[in-house]
Amino acid sequence: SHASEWQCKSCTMVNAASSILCKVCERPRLAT
Amino acid sequence: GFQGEDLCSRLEEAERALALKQDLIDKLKEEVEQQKGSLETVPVLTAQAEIYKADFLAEREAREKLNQKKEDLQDQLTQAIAEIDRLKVE
Amino acid sequence: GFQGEDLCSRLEEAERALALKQDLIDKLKEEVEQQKGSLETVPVLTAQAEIYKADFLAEREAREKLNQKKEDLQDQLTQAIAEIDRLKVE
Repeated sequence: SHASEWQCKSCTMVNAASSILCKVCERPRLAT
Repeated sequence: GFQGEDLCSRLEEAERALALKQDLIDKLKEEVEQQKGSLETVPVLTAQAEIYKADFLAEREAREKLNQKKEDLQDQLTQAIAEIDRLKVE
Repeated sequence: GFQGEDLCSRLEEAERALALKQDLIDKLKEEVEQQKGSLETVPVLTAQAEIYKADFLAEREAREKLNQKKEDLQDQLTQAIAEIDRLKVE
């Protein structure tokens, strides 16, 4: 599950797979 | 190989820990906001206490002045009654 | 190979992020504690305002009673003076 891009659940920003935190709101990938 | 497996699981674990810390941050931020709301009443209550204190002191001063006036009137009335008694005797 | 490199750097980034989130948690907890301290004044100020309000109302009631008494004395004195004048005329 590290391969693909991910969408931040809080600000819906689509982040690169390598990002640990959302580039916009700095929330982590698994944050609720 | 095995090394990659281990890194993967550690990364998963780190990301889960990050999510937990984010939940705690969200909760703390909400608590700070709620407390800010309650703190806004402090200056209002302070002003209210000051106003009631000033009103209390003003009323007390007015009452003391009135009490003095009442005492004076009481003395004058006592003298007047004595005068009436004297005049009646004459 | 490359995959491992990438995982490594992401794990490092995750651990740095964990440290930063923990710093934020510590700061927020401290802010919550400080605000709790200030919030403790709210019930004290509320009680103080209530006490001054009660004192103010009691003083005002006492002053109104005193004022009534003063009026009565004033009337009695006026009558006594009138009586004295009448007696002097006789």
